[in-house]
Formats: sequence, C-alpha cells, structure tokens
Amino acid sequence: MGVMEPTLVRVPKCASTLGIAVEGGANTRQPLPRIATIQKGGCAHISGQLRVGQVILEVNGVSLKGMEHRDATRVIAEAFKTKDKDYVDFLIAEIN
Amino acid sequence: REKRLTLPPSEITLL
Repeated sequence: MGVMEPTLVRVPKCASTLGIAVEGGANTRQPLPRIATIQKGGCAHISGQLRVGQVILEVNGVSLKGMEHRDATRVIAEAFKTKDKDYVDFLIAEIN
Repeated sequence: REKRLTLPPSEITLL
C-alpha cells in the first residue's frame, strides 16, 4: 500500500456536524479509515481541506492504526464532541 | 494476498 506523505489538517468546529462519512478499519478490506463522502454544510465541507479518498491516520494525535471501524469512528466522534478544543486535527494521507 | 481477498467490506459511518 503506497501511503503518500501525511498532512496535518485542522478542521474548525464551525457547524453542528463534522460532515464526513468514514469507511474502513482494522480487519476489513480498507484497513485504515477512509473518507467516503463529505456532506455539504458540515465542518469538513466548509473548511475545504479534506477530500474523498483520503485516509485518516490520526485524530488529535491519536493513531487509528489497528483500530476496528467502531473504535476509529468513536475516536473521531469524541474529538468532534469534546469542548476542550474548537477544532479537530486530522493527520491524513492520500493513497495510491 | 488471499487473506486480503477474504476480508469483509467495512460499514460506513456518517459523522
């Protein structure tokens, strides 16, 4: 699997939803969570930096590697929900 | 490779 250089993307919590659909996780055909769609009006869409097809390596510094889908999506959801930060940091990568 | 082919597809979660 060719992973291109990771990029840190900071998405501000500027809307009521993050607005991404994520597929994949450990023990599936897509072992790292991949952005499947981006919903109009969500934070990801408004900030304009995330792209469909990118994989998410880390969320707020927490590695998603080896996490199953349910746990990885829980990490993302909790990063969005926490009031400690008004943004979510994604370490993302393009896949060849 | 064979193992990869037998892995199930993932569900999709909207966040």
